[in-house]
Amino acid sequence: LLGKPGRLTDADIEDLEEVLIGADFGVGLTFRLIEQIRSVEKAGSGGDWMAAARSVVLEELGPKPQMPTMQATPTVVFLVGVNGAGKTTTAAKLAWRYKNEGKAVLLAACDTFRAGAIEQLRVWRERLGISMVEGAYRADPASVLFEAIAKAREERSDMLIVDTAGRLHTKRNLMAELEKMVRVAGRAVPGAPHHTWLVLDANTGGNAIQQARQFHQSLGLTGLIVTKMDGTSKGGALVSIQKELGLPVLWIGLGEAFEDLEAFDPQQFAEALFP
Amino acid sequence: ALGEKLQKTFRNLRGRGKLSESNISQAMREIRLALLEADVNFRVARDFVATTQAKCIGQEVLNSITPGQQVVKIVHDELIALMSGEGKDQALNLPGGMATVLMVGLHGSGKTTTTGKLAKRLIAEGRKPMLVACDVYRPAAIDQLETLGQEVGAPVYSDRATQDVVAIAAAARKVALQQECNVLLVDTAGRLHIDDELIDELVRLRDKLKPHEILLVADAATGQEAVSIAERFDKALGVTGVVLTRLDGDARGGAALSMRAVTGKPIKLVGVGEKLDALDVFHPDRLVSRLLG
Ligand SMILES: Nc1nc2c(ncn2[C@@H]2O[C@H](COP(=O)(O)OP(=O)(O)OP(=O)(O)O)[C@@H](O)[C@H]2O)c(=O)[nH]1
Ligand SMILES: Nc1nc2c(ncn2[C@@H]2O[C@H](COP(=O)(O)OP(=O)(O)OP(=O)(O)O)[C@@H](O)[C@H]2O)c(=O)[nH]1
Ligand SMILES: [Mg+2]
Ligand SMILES: [Mg+2]
Repeated sequence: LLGKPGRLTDADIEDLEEVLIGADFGVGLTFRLIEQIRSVEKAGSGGDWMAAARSVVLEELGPKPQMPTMQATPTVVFLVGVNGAGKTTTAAKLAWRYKNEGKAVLLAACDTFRAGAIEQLRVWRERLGISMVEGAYRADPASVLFEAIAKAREERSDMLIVDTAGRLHTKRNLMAELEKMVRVAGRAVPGAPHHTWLVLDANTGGNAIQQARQFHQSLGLTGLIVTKMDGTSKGGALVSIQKELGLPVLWIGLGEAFEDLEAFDPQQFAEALFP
Repeated sequence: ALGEKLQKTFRNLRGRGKLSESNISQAMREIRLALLEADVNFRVARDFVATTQAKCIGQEVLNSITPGQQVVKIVHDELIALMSGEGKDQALNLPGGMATVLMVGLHGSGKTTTTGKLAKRLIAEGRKPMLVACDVYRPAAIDQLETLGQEVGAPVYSDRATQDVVAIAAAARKVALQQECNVLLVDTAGRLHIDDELIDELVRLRDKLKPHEILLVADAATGQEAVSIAERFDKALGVTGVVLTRLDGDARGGAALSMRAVTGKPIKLVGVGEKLDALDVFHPDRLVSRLLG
């Protein structure tokens, strides 16, 4: 598989297919990219096709995205996504990062549904030494959000990070619950939520695109976070999502601790696929 | 759907003659693409198509159905045959006396919730399960399991004072015997299949407990890495079955085919919701219609 210089053979094409499909790029995008790799490689000066593949993927991804701005007081960030993707852990990682940048961060425990959800975020907030607003088990998450915004105002927080319950994008009533939270935020703080980030598990295959479409349609996402990139999955679905919905991939999760969150780097992503 | 695509590829084949390698090659390509689009692993799809092609070649083209329909039927039957477990292997094998189930899998796959669901089901079947909190890492994992235990009415064994999961499991078994429980449901922490140290923790847990079932809990939406994940857990532990979770979504479920094909282990149960009653027996035919779209 490693860099054979010169023209692409049928065996090379099969290898390319295996790498791209194996990275969860999906069939359609894989075939389109292979066509592009072929023409780049033909036009090239006989360098290895790995370099052509890297450049095509980088072209597809575009430049490293801008760091999100946190200008509003409070800047309200929603973390949404399907069950088990890593929202709660990512909320803690983001709180840690921004706290270390000198921001006053407040957490909102808006997963009032799942067993142990509030307790889980409580552990994180204790480790962080920051405040958190929580409601009763099974309280209306929109009411917890409302209280959290009030508290953020009162404490002059720079940032309010809202953790939400996991939900499948196919569940209309649960998506409506999130839509309501967006409205509540917008009425309480003009422009809120300022960031609505979809948390995606890198192990997810084609369904990731469907998740992104539905969450985007419901809420208007502003970015993606791909977690569990420390595993063996390459997270290729993020390329299709970025392409189709124009959503920047902002962060990747690389483990279970505070510091295991990095800004997404397209260069590193392309090199991991085609070293 | 696959059926319509295959109708097109066979437009030129009349209702006579045999299915040959040349006249079915385009159909085989369509089948491979359909499987890949359903998240079936690249190599598993290729191998499956090769096997299916061999089954097709030489078959007489029947007069009663179109060649496209005939190929679809062969694919359908091959998939059903692959996904169906052999007899008693399909169900949970929990003998009388103290039966032990070990739940394993990647982070967030649904192990803890499935442990609660399984307890609820076993109680309804007249058994007396005890839940064992062997996830000593995730914040509030023990709280989560204890809440589920309360909800279903099953005792939960936990020990917040130690990180030795083997000791926790051994102690749990003693207490379970004293309380006349007859099933031990052991929840473990999510882990990467490439984390040798944590995989070794599971091996030590297995060696201590000698479980009757080692269930790999996996998200139905898992992509191409389903193969390497299932293989690693299976090679290390000897998985006895797979639980496919979040099948209440719209993931196609190709991961199920990949895991079954590569480990030979059956899908025993499926998670179909967040509530504790949302656990079903696996139906191969339903998964196959989902795969073929
Ligand atoms: N290896 C690894 N594990 C992660 C990462 N992000 C989250 N996890 C783990 O994934 C599991 C689920 O994380 P949670 O933060 O509870 O996920 P969630 O989206 O909040 O889950 P729900 O609220 O139940 O929908 C936990 O075991 C986390 O430690 C990551 O980047 N890498
Ligand atoms: N919709 C749906 N959600 C599920 C299903 N099974 C589990 N979940 C949800 O998936 C999320 C993760 O479930 P957990 O049981 O915490 O997963 P886990 O494997 O124990 O996670 P870790 O211990 O962090 O590895 C939770 O939000 C569950 O409610 C299912 O079948 N359908
Ligand atoms: Mg959560
Ligand atoms: Mg768990």
